[in-house]
Formats: sequence, structure tokens, C-alpha cells
Amino acid sequence: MILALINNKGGVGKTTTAVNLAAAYARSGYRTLLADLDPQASASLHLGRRESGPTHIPRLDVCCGFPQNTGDYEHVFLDCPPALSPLTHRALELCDRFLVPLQPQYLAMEGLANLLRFAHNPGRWLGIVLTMVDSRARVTHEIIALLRQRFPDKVFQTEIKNNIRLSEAASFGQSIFEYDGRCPGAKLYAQLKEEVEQKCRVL
Amino acid sequence: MILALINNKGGVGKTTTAVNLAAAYARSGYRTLLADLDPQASASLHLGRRESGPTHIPRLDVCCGFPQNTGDYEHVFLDCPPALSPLTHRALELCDRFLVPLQPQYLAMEGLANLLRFAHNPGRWLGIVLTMVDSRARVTHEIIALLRQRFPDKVFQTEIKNNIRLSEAASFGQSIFEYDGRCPGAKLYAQLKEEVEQKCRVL
Ligand SMILES: Nc1ncnc2c1ncn2[C@@H]1O[C@H](COP(=O)(O)OP(=O)(O)OP(=O)(O)O)[C@@H](O)[C@H]1O
Ligand SMILES: Nc1ncnc2c1ncn2[C@@H]1O[C@H](COP(=O)(O)OP(=O)(O)OP(=O)(O)O)[C@@H](O)[C@H]1O
Ligand SMILES: [Mg+2]
Ligand SMILES: [Mg+2]
Repeated sequence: MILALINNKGGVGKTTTAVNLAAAYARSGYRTLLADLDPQASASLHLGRRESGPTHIPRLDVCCGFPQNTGDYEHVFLDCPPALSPLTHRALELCDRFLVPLQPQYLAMEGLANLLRFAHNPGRWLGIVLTMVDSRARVTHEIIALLRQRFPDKVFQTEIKNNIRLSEAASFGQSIFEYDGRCPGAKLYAQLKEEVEQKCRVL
Repeated sequence: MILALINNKGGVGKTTTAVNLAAAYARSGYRTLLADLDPQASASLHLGRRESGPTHIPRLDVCCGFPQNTGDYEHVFLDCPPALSPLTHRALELCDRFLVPLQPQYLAMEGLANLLRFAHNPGRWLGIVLTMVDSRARVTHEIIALLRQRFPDKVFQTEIKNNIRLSEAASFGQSIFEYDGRCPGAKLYAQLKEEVEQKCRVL
């Protein structure tokens, strides 16, 4: 299964989600590839690598740019840059499904409408993953309720809360599972992996 | 003076800084233009507009895309999308100076080196504005110290702390000054405007 992480809004947790989902799949035994389509190469840096090859996580490889050969892997994750560009278009063609990491804010809703128009093939849309959720802010709960109402069955139950350990892990070149496997961020990404796997089976 | 806000890393506070700096300049009496170069149009949305024209803030206009005529304005702010693209290149040619809003994280340092190579005319670089500073995180202070040592005189003294009111203001189509003029976010952006103005005079 080839899964793309797409959102033209910047800094919403695309790379954090791609890295930790790919790590969760590798940890449960799947041969997994994380393709870093972002010229900033943040997904590779997040795993402490600067070019294609194996990572320190068993069964998880990283490749910079589009993968040449996906046949060797059971699951492939495409981390996209924040733009509706030809590159993102190609990732949408290549993937079996795509996920939209989204920070629950009003301005984010505008971008989502553009993104779904750009993706014009809604059949592959797996859904929305809520990221960097700040449960203290009043607007957060209003927006999540709006999203669940507007896109029933598309918003994952798992909500990834704001958790500083997630960005600390990236600074140390690790997935959240090696950096701090007992923190809420690790539990939430493990839970998200189960939910993604289940949703892929159903569709 | 034409000032561009540039960083290829997404979600680091480019738009938030462009909007609140432009509003601070307009509030102190300057005829100001905020040019929204991002196809996502978040700067215009942040001020409740969907096309070029005056905003509800006296002396502040918004334009979508590159400004045709900057002669009518004393200060122009260019809000750029998160990419080192031809559009960003053009903004770098057009501006008198550019500012790099930066979230103090390890991965952010990598992107900065690329950005400065891309900008290849460092004379116009006004400096780094630290944004979304989370003073609870240990890595934050380490990184700020590294940046101040590595780029002496380039990192602004004003550090914009994490403050949920800044993102709430955006949801309501207002600058921080109308939304909550007494919160830390408003004081910090007012202080930043003074520091930017002073630095522009010196160079
Ligand atoms: N749940 C979370 N809690 C706290 N910090 C987070 C969380 N998810 C991501 N972050 C941090 O937020 C920042 C943005 O995340 P990330 O780089 O994954 O976003 P992105 O969408 O890939 O950005 P870009 O648009 O530049 O590709 C990073 O510093 C990351 O460490
Ligand atoms: N100091 C701050 N404290 C809290 N939230 C902030 C702060 N600055 C910005 N934000 C929020 O962080 C998110 C990213 O900010 P913003 O959209 O300004 O970044 P950007 O760099 O313009 O993003 P893009 O790369 O998509 O253009 C927004 O939701 C914004 O409201
Ligand atoms: Mg990314
Ligand atoms: Mg922006």
C-alpha cells in the first residue's frame, strides 16, 4: 500500500506523521519505505539520514525523491512538501490512498477545500488526521466538531495532541517510539497506525 | 521599504509575522501594503479579505500576488509561500530587505543554510525573527544560544513566544492589536516593529 501525506498548508505535522506512521508499520513487522519528496528533506533528517538507505529502525528504509522500485516493500509512505505543485500531483497519481494531516484551526478549513479540488480523485482520500491538537484552546473543539459534521467517516478518531516530545524526537533523529515510547505521542501514533490499517482494509 | 518574509520551512509564523508587522506599521501612521504571494492566500484571509483592497485597519491594504505599484505606500510586506521557488526568487529580487521567521528547533537550522544559499545576496538579509518560542522546552534555549553565536547581530532581540491568542486572532480575521491588544503577542509584535524599524535605519 502506497500512502501519501498531503497538505499545502505548512507546518501541520505531515513529516512527523509520515515518519512515526512508517516507524509504527516497520515495528509491527512490515518492510516499509519512507519516500521524502520534500526538497527540504525533513523526513530523512528526522531519521538522522541525508541520503537513501536503511535507517536505524529494522525494516524501515528512507529514499530521497520518488521511489524507483516499490516492489520490495509492503508499505510505502510519501511525505510531500507544502504545495499543490506538479510534484504533489505526481504523488497523488502514484499513491493508493492519501491522508491529510490537519491542524484544527479556522484558516486550515480554507486550504482543505482547495486541496480536495486539486486532488480531484476523492476515491483515494483515506481521511483527515488531526494533528498538533491544543485542547486548551476554545476554537479547537468547535473546529473538530465542524470537521466531523462536514466530513462524516473521514476524520480519524485518533487525535494527535500537542506533545513537545514529538519535536524533541525529531531533533535527535529518532521516531517517537525510540525517543520516548511511553509518552502520549507514542501511544497516539501507535493507535493511529491501527486505525489507518483498519480503514485501508475496509475501503 | 519593501520587506519580504521568507522561510521554505512551513508553518513557522511567516504569515502571522507579516500581518502583525504590517498592522503595527499602519497603526503608527504609515501607508502600508501587505502583498500575499502565497496561493493559499492566508495573509488576506487572516485579515478577513479574499481579494485586493483596503482592510478594516486604517492605512493598511492587502493585495493578492505581486503588487503592481508600490509607489503609493511607505512600507510593503511580502508574505511568501513555504518554498524556494521562482516566486520566492522574484520576491528576493523585488525586496529591499528580507526577514526569516524561524521556529527554534534543530531541523530548522538545516533549512536555514539552504535558504541563505538560495538568497545569494546576503546584503539584503535583515535577520532572523524567533517565532513560536516554547520556553518550556529544553532544546529551545540551546538552539537560541547556538543561533545568536552563529549569526551575531542577525537574531532579533524580540522573541515571539507561543501565544494561542495569535492564532485565535487569525481565526477572527483580525491582527493581534484589535483582537487582544494587551496580550503578550501584541506587546511582542509592537516591540518587534520598533526593532525592525531601527535596524532598517542603521543598515
Ligand atoms: N503533535 C505535535 N506536538 C508538538 N509538536 C509537533 C507535533 N507534530 C509536529 N510537531 C512539530 O511541529 C513542527 C511542524 O511539523 P512537521 O515538520 O512535521 O510539519 P510539516 O507539515 O511536515 O511541515 P512542512 O510544511 O514544512 O513540510 C515541527 O517542529 C514538529 O516537530
Ligand atoms: N507565536 C505564536 N504562538 C502561537 N501560534 C502561532 C504563533 N505564530 C503563529 N502561530 C500559529 O501557527 C500556525 C502557523 O503560522 P503561520 O500560518 O503564520 O505560518 P507560515 O509560516 O505562514 O505557514 P505557511 O508555511 O503555511 O505559509 C498558524 O496556525 C498560526 O496561527
Ligand atoms: Mg514536512
Ligand atoms: Mg504563510
